[in-house]
Parts: sequence; C-alpha cells; structure tokens
Amino acid sequence: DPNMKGAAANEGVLANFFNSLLSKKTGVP
Amino acid sequence: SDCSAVLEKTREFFQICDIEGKGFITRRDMQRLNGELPQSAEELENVFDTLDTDANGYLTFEEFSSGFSEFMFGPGVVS
Repeated sequence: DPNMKGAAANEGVLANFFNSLLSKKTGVP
Repeated sequence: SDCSAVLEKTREFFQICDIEGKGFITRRDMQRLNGELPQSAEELENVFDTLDTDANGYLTFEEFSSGFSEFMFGPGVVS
C-alpha cells in the first residue's frame, strides 16, 4: 500500500526532526 | 507530572521554530532551521507538511503538539 509507505516515511522524518530538536536542546548529538 | 513535562518540552521546541514568537510556524521558519538541524530543506518541508494537518500554511501550537505527541506516544493518543 503506497499510502502506508508514505505515512511510514513521514513518521521517520518526524522522528528524525524531533530527535534533532531534542539533541539541539540538550546539546547531545 | 509526565504530561506537563511533555507539554513544556513541546513549548520549548515550538519556540525554537517560532523564533519571533508569532504563535505559529510558517514554511519559512522551518526552512531557517536548515542551518541548525541536520535535516535537509526537503525533509524540513516534509515535516512541515506532515504537521500542518489542515494545510493552511500555518503550523499552530496545537498542530505542532499533536505531531509531537504522535512521535512520543504513537498515533491516536491525542484527539
């Protein structure tokens, strides 16, 4: 299902984004 | 409580994106993070589009926090 794939990909992008914000906040890469 | 800690964190993240304190995030704000976060401009666009659920070009705190909740707890937790 291409829609499911798209959603999963977006979730990964979101997770990376929030992880980066977490790293930025704490200064831990 | 855990809940208020998450809310606090969400607020901090929102403020990192909303540099001028407008109360919402635009696509342009997101692009500005390009130099500060490891994500590419395209990935940041993707993040913006994913969080901007009503696709009006403005990311409100509510939209942002529901996206963050999904990241923290999985989809469907916050209605």
